[in-house]
Parts: sequence; structure tokens; C-alpha cells
Amino acid sequence: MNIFRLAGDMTHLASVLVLLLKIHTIKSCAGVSLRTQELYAIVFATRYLDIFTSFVSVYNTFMKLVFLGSSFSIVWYMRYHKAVHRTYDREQDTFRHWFLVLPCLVLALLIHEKFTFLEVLWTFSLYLEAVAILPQLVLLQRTRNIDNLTGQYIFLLGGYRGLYILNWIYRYFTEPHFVHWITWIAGLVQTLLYADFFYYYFLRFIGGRGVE
Amino acid sequence: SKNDVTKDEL
Repeated sequence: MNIFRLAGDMTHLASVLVLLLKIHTIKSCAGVSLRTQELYAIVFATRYLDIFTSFVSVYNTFMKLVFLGSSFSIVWYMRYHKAVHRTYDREQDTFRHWFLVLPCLVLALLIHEKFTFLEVLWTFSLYLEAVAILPQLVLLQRTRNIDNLTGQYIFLLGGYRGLYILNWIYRYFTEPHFVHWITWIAGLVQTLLYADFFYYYFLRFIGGRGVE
Repeated sequence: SKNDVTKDEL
């Protein structure tokens, strides 16, 4: 564990907590894409399949449970909780996110480190996570203005993988044989997709107004 | 092995 990865995990944790705070306290998911949340639930479900077979550390297992629990409960809230579901912008959240799943699965079947069931699904989760934010970014452009909490959520979610990139650079220089092109490229693509959001975020958010 | 190393990340 290094400071970059810890910062990345804490940023990721903060993003799900901000979203849960918004949904649970003010019972609103305005501006939040259910489709992105569904994709993230699939990402964690396919990435953490080894949660019961391979134990890394208490921290690792605890965080996996937090991300699994939070992503599925956010989907449940947005789909089935009456008050929250009412604030879901169904008409605007129309990105065909299932069209992202199949290409990621095919790509994982073609490009992976090991051709095993767990490894292919794990690689699939990396590819899917890289594009999972697309429905949310499209919704963001349609709804123009979003509230601060949603803006913070997207910022933290984009930032965590950026910190992971620093972690990979650090581990590359400090650990022999630490080379994982698939993880690195997927993480880079994921972070680059946030580029224009970060641009507007810093322009607007730091200026004290909402994100437009 | 090196693959286990990868799996120590979230």
C-alpha cells in the first residue's frame, strides 16, 4: 500500500458516501444517472468475485464489501424507493449502457492476462469501469445545471482512478515485475473521459457557483 | 506470482 493508492481508495470511498448522503438524507437522485450506477454495480460484482476465495487483507475485504454494498443499495434506492425514484430523471437518462457491456465482454475475452473465468470477468470489470461514467456525463450535459453534491460525486469518482495512476507509476518504479498494461490503459482511458468535466468543474466549482 | 500482486488492488 502507498499513499497514492490509499488516497485513491479514500477518494473513491468519499464519492460513494457523498452519493449515499445525497440520496439517503435529501431523498433525491436528481442529476444522477441510474445507468451509470447499474454499470458500477456490475463492475464491482465482476471484479470482487474473488472476495471469498482470496484473502488479501481486512482492509481489502472491508472496502470490497463497502463498494459492493453501496453500489447495489444506490441502484435499489433509485429503482424502488418511492421518494427517491420520483426524483430520477428517466427521460434524460437514456444512454444505451447495455451497448457498453457486450463490447467490454468481447474485449475481455480477446485481451486479458490469463484465460480463466475469474481473470476474464476481472478484466471485463476494468474495461466496463473505464466507460461506466458515460451515461452520467451524457446526463450531465443534458441537465446542464447540477447540484453541488452530484458535482462533488463525479469529481471524486473521476479523481480516484487518477490517483491510482500515480500509484501504478510509484509501484512500477519500486516493485520489480510490476507491469499491468491492461489495468494501466483502462485506468488512463477512464480518467481521460473526465477531462472536460474536470475542466468545467474547476472553472465553475472553484468559482463558487454550481457546475454547468 | 505477479498476478496475485495485481489482485491486491481494489
